[in-house]
Amino acid sequence: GAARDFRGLLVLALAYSSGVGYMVAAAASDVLARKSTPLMGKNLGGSIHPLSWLLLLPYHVGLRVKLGVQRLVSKEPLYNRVLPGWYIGGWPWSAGELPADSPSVLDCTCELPRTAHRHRYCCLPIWDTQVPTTPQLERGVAFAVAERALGKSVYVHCAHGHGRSALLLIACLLEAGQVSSWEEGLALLQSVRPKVKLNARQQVALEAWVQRRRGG
Amino acid sequence: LSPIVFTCATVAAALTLLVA
Repeated sequence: GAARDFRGLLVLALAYSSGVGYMVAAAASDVLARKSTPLMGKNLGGSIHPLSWLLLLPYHVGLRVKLGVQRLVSKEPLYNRVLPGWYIGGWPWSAGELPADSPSVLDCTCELPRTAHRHRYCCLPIWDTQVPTTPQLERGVAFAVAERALGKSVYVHCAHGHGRSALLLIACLLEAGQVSSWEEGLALLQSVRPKVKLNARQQVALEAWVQRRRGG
Repeated sequence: LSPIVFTCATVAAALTLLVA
């Protein structure tokens, strides 16, 4: 009967969601993270492929629910201005949430689509809690520094504006000569946005980039 | 592994077994 059909569908939906969840969790693991970001189907223009929406629907929906609840509960602003022309923040649900000076957007997520379509944009697909590849880091820094040279402000964001975006912004500030060490950059970010935190692998990656940069 | 996603997947797996 109808009740049995419903139960069958529910089992199917739960099993499917579970499978998608395990797959995404594995993809975002240390071993796979650097190579698995294309799984999300996000192109360099920031759009997420319709197939990704379809096949990974439980993940996309779950992520929206999580972000929405956190946004409701948290008192933290979406973004903070770190220095003139430099912002760090979370994923904007719409372009209207961005600072009024229409900043260029450096997006460090592989799991969330571009929402600010009229803003100049650079996408670095990176998993949550993970680190950019060296080419990604260099591309992001080059984009941000070039935008600043054009007189644009730059909005660096990940999901919450705590980890991935902080790593990128610190590298940008170093390159722009605004800070003289990554520790100073981190302290600066934390002074305006206290929840900014680099995990161990992000610290190692940033330190390694700084060392390579010093080496030439 | 992403702890939150892994936990959600495990909860979904447990619910699957419960409902089935």
